[in-house]
Amino acid sequence: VAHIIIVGNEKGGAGKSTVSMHVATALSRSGYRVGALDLDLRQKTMGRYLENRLAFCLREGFDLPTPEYRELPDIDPKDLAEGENIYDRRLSMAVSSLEESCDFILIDCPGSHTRLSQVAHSLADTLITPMNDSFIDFDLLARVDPETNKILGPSVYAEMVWSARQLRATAGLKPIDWVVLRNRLGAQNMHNKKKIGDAMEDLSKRIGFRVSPGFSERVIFRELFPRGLTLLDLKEIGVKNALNISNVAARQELRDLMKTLDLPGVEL
Amino acid sequence: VAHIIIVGNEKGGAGKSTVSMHVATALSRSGYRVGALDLDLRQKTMGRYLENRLAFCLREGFDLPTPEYRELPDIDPKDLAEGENIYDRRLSMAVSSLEESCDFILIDCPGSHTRLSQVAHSLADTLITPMNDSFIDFDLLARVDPETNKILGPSVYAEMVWSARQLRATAGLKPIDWVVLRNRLGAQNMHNKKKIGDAMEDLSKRIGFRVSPGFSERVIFRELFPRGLTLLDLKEIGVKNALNISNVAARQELRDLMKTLDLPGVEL
Ligand SMILES: Nc1ncnc2c1ncn2[C@@H]1O[C@H](COP(=O)(O)OP(=O)(O)OP(=O)(O)O)[C@@H](O)[C@H]1O
Ligand SMILES: Nc1ncnc2c1ncn2[C@@H]1O[C@H](COP(=O)(O)OP(=O)(O)OP(=O)(O)O)[C@@H](O)[C@H]1O
Ligand SMILES: [Mg+2]
Ligand SMILES: [Mg+2]
Repeated sequence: VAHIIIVGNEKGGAGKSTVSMHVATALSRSGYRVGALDLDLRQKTMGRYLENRLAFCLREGFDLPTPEYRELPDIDPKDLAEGENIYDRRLSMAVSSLEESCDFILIDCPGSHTRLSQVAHSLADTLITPMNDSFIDFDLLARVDPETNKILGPSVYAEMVWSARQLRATAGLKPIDWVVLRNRLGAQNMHNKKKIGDAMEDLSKRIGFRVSPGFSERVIFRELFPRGLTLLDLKEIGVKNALNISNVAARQELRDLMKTLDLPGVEL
Repeated sequence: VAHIIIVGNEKGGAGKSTVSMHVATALSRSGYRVGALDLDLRQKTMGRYLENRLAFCLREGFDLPTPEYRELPDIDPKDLAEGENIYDRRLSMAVSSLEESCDFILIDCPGSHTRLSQVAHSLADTLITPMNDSFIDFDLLARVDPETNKILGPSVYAEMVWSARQLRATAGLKPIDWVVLRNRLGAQNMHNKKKIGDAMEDLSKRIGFRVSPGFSERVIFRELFPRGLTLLDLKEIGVKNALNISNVAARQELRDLMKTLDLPGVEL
């Protein structure tokens, strides 16, 4: 049965859709069968990213490995069981339509608190939480003492993950492997990096997540969306500068993330 | 009557709360009476930022100029008029409680599409829309042709602003002064900057907004949240390095934004 990867963080702009697209495409490029769902029904950043990819391949005559994107099916409310939530049904139908044919299902969550996102977190075999290296982003994971930066207690998002974990434990499912990824790391700012790093270390022991080596701030993550490309595709499509220093370093960061995820059966 | 400044963008992580905090505090520091509302009722980034500021001043014995933050009042649903939306009432009560005593009311919106955010946009005298310098963020303003980067048409957020403008026109109110701010600009990446810049120029003429000089990517925007400080406060509280090169440049960027906003009666 497919291994389910959820990419979530209630904080907006942490890098969920960017990470989703890169992890899903990296798995496709390694030959795995990958399904993709986008639970941000209005923005559909990952959905549009994958649509742009298919349009680019059609237009330019490329055949790039591409995750299989599905919209959530429309359901007639009359078909729901008594008291069943329509979003729960739409999500479970989308997941089961991919489960047989895929090795992995990657689900991108919106940057807010929705029922779809909550239910998706309870389906997670692996949960990836990207966050900006900032105390504004950190505030949604945990409250810190402003003087000592010591953790005072978990915040709304950490509590939501906690209750997803409890749901799984009650249902006798495997625990969620929770990986937090520091994103948009600056080249300098050693002082802030250390403060955030220490707080992350402290928090990871208290609420149980693993910290992945991060992604640096790179323009390559901001310019490829219109063509649906990721940094791993550049060599294949023959882009000039595909392997400049920054892109080589970015590929290494993505490879490090894939190694940290330690997905079942994946050899990179 | 108070001038209402809305900071909005459906895209998560564009910099709304960061810009809200800096604009509101800059006005307070210039002696204006400023009210602040946070419509992201769960994350409350600006609300928490201002709470941290008050706690810091109390703890350290400072008296920093601080916008007056209000929570939306709780309403008994029985008190609503027939068919009235409870959020509309909560927002209009919060605004009118500040209108008499303030020169400016600054309202921070969530990074998603909510009723509160929609109504707030129709109250805007000035609308500030921060965005990351990225085609992922740009996609919520407009669709672009992947080959030519020409604008194909407005996206969901631009359409929402458009309908807020029409509501105001029908009600005989002043048009919204819409200012888009490029945020987290990198030091290099001239190629991507030019592509985004050209697309912004093209779009600003089609849908009618002004483009403000941007904010660069700076660690100062990520580290001061626990103490509720902004870069304008550093000199007053006697922080070492308050006026290093990056902070002096950041102060200039904030001043340029304030000039671009051209708020009634504000001389900087
Ligand atoms: N490592 C990076 N370097 C540079 N820019 C990045 C990086 N990661 C993400 N970005 C940019 O940051 C912005 C936010 O990223 P993204 O949209 O993936 O976040 P998100 O968490 O999915 O946001 P939302 O909450 O709206 O769903 C985008 O403009 C993206 O291009
Ligand atoms: N110019 C900047 N330089 C560096 N970091 C920045 C800058 N502007 C914002 N940030 C950081 O980017 C992240 C997103 O900013 P912020 O939370 O203000 O955005 P937002 O639009 O309010 O997000 P949301 O959609 O969650 O409400 C935060 O971690 C913040 O510290
Ligand atoms: Mg997203
Ligand atoms: Mg915000």
